[in-house]
Amino acid sequence: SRSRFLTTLEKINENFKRIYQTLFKGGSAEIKLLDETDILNSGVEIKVKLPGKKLQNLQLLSGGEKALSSLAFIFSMFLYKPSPICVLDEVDAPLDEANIENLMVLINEMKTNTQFLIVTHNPKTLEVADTIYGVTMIEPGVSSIYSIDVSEKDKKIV
Amino acid sequence: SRSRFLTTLEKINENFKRIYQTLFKGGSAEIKLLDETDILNSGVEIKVKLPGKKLQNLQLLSGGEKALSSLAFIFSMFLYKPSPICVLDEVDAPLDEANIENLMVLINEMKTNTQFLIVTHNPKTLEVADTIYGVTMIEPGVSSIYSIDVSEKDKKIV
Amino acid sequence: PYLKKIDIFGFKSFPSRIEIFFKKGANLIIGPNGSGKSNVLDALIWGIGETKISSLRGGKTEDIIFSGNRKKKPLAAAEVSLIFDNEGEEVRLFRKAYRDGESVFRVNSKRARLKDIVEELYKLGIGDRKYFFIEQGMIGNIITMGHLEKRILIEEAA
Amino acid sequence: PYLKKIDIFGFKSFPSRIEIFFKKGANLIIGPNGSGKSNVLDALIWGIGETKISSLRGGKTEDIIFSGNRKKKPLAAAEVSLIFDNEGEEVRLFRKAYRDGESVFRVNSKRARLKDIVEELYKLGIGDRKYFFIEQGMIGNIITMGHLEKRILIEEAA
Ligand SMILES: Nc1ncnc2c1ncn2[C@@H]1O[C@H](COP(=O)(O)OP(=O)(O)OP(=O)(O)O)[C@@H](O)[C@H]1O
Ligand SMILES: Nc1ncnc2c1ncn2[C@@H]1O[C@H](COP(=O)(O)OP(=O)(O)OP(=O)(O)O)[C@@H](O)[C@H]1O
Ligand SMILES: [Mg+2]
Ligand SMILES: [Mg+2]
Repeated sequence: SRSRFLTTLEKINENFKRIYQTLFKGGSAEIKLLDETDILNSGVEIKVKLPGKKLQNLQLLSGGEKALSSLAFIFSMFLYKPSPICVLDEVDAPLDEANIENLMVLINEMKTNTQFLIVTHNPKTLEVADTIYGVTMIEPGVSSIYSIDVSEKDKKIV
Repeated sequence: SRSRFLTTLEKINENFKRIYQTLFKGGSAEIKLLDETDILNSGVEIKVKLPGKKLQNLQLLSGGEKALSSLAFIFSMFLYKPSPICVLDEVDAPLDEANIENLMVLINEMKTNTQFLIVTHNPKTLEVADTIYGVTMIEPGVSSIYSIDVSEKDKKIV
Repeated sequence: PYLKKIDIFGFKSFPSRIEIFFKKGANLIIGPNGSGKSNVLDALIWGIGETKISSLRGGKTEDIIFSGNRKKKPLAAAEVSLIFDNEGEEVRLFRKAYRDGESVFRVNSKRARLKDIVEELYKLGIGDRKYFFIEQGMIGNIITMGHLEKRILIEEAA
Repeated sequence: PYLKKIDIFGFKSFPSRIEIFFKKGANLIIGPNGSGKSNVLDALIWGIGETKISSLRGGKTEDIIFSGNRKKKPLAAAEVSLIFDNEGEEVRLFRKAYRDGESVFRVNSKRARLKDIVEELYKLGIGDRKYFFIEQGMIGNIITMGHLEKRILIEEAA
């Protein structure tokens, strides 16, 4: 129904604003109806303002800014309807070191209630690990798995 | 004309086979007509066999394998009709250290005849640099550029 | 609740039975390109009932069954078990598929249908994977999806 | 030939004139997310005559002109100069655009049209950018494009 959608939108928007602050350390962001007069059919738009920059078209964001904004959007819906598990496959690939750190702050917060499965090639992302698994193909075409002690995490080249 | 297309396809296929060997250190690859009986209209397919693995559907390749195969394909056409300049924007993002090294071997070979502009976040990719430029936003929203001495390349966190 | 263990046998690059024990918190998976990291995540997604083969990067149903390598023949079937711990009580979900495409499901070792799997997941709080799973390479595209697509995402979360 | 220098003024995140001197060989560009690395490449692509604004990650023509920040007002125009060295002889390409969308071109300081720019580039051996430029985020998609698309790529290279 209409009012249910609006309440959901509002809650998700609140999550989005908060998560955006954590990930971008400033700026502002908002999820809102494109056409407030037509609640039943209106699309939803996302407006972001990066710290120190002007409000702009999402297309002009950089690769890393798009990735981080996408994460904020997904997590804002995730927190509205939390699942016990969250799976991220190399979401850190476009991010620089500083933004990986910001993402790790958020994941550290969320991991008390959510189990994460995270695939990465970036040593910086390993810092958030509680367990680490290595996957390898000793025999070509056949995957095998081995456990890595978390204390080794800074030695591991990925 | 027909014969021109076939000669081009054959030359590009030869480049592709050679580049594939450099990037994947083995395996085999081929660019061929989908339907040999209809040269004028047939599509072109790419078949790859990764070292030690069976021939397979391109969709099943991993993120890094797809990226490296794509690079082999682009470079096979590039070498057929070389341009004085080649521009790569974070093509190393899905690659692990070993594959970045293989890519750098290829770029080192090609850079005697081709000028490269390469954007990266990966320190490993810096090893191929002849010059390094840093881009930063001291004033938010305003890009400024500074030159980095190549001897500093192993100290630079990207 | 959390995912305690995943058992993979005959699925993609896992020709022999492999058990992976996960912990609460952040489980990191690392390894070279093409070693099988995303395949582990595919096994999880398939195990919770994914029906679209393209979401598992396959073309035809049998693409998820081990297709052989130099030494090993293709297998006839793929099976995945997911063991969730729900406040101390174990919930076991099992899925097996043969080359002809039919899947067999089990919930706690009793024969079941896909609908029973979905119901168990609902009890665990696991819904549509678009809210908890970010596929490799997709992170930059989410924020720039269309206005109506964004609305549907929020509507379905409601 | 190679690209000796790029001059950017008023284009995207460059409100004041910036000169970047490139060398032969590999020129690496590093820096934080959103700092302006891809914008430098966009300036190059625009300077060689790109007409599709979406290929420059823009929506409307004026998206490429500096839109202002906290301290600076939006500018009225964007201009880029590309200086190529062709066996010791300099070739200067210049492009300027105002907010209403019209572009002014110059070749070696003489007024020119887009067609003259393309001709100069042809003499330098610079053709369609799809053979020498890999945009950010696109590297994984090239190998999985359709059979006919691949054919067209090879046909146009012929
Ligand atoms: N049905 C199958 N049978 C055998 N091997 C398969 C099958 N399906 C996929 N594979 C193998 O799995 C490999 C891809 O694995 P995966 O996508 O998990 O790699 P990854 O570890 O995620 O790598 P990356 O870091 O590059 O993303 C392919 O190279 C392919 O050989
Ligand atoms: N017309 C414009 N006016 C002012 N700033 C602009 C304009 N167009 C783009 N920008 C700015 O450029 C930034 C993006 O820069 P760019 O895409 O070059 O980043 P990048 O260094 O490539 O980052 P990444 O590593 O994340 O890919 C945006 O944040 C935006 O603020
Ligand atoms: Mg992967
Ligand atoms: Mg960029």
